[in-house]
Amino acid sequence: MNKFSIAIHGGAGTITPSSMTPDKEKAYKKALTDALSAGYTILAGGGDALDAVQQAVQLLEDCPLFNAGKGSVFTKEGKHEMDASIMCGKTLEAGAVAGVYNIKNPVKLARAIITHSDHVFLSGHGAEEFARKHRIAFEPEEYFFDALRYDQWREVRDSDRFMLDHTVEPETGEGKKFG
Amino acid sequence: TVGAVALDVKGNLAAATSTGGMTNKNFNRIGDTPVIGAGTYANNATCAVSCTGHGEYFIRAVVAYDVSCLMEYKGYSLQQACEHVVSDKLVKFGGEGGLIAIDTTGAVALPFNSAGMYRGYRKNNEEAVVAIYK
Repeated sequence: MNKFSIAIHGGAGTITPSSMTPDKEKAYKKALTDALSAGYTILAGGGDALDAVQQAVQLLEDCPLFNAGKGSVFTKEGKHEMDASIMCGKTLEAGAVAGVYNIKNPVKLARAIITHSDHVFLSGHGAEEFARKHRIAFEPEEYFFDALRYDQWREVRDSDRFMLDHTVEPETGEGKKFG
Repeated sequence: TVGAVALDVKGNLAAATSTGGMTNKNFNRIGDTPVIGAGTYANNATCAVSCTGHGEYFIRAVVAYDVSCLMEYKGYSLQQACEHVVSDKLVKFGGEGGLIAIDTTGAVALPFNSAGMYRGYRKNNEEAVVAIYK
């Protein structure tokens, strides 16, 4: 059998090294393992790489531990504004969305752009209109809420500061690493 | 931000990335995730790449496509290209973050220059590896 393989990232997590408990670590690893297994199963069955990456990302979007889909961080306005993209190495076709609200799985919308349009990049309300036309699932604001993300946002919402997923603790410098 | 890259048995590569962006972001800011070539790229001639980190720097450094270009034009291995872009070029830009990448042989690279990286990979007939790089 020809070689196949898959890699995933849960981005740069919200939790600084000092606050990672054993239970949290277990939950993160389970979510990563589930997403990895889903993609791997598609590949092992002879499926397409494009389907494998979409499925893996969808599962990560569905998990509130990660900053994508359910569990996305809060904007200045207290909303969840999401971006996603997907690209096929065989055809060089690509689909991308930016600034969309309430889309359950933005990567699914990005894939639909490849399948159902001649475009590459849709944004904002137009992208949401495209999603409705192609029956991409929406969810209410509450679906995307996560208490940890909310607390992070409360710390900075009255300022002009913004935060990456991975927060470097300014006093200790903890979180800065090369690998 | 989350993402995935894959090589299938037919030799096809693919990449995908998704994100909620940055906490407290304003003015409809977007990062590198939806920008093809910056945060996501796939080309059967070279590799598939998905990025995470401070998106503005990834856009300016055109990170994902840059990895592919180093392989295509300079003959770098996947590992060499990723290390150059993440640990050298991106650091000079001041950008923090990392990427995952896979090439046409199924080799995987997971370089990063900041903490809290959640990663996993699996090659055919090998055990899965899942790790949190603290």
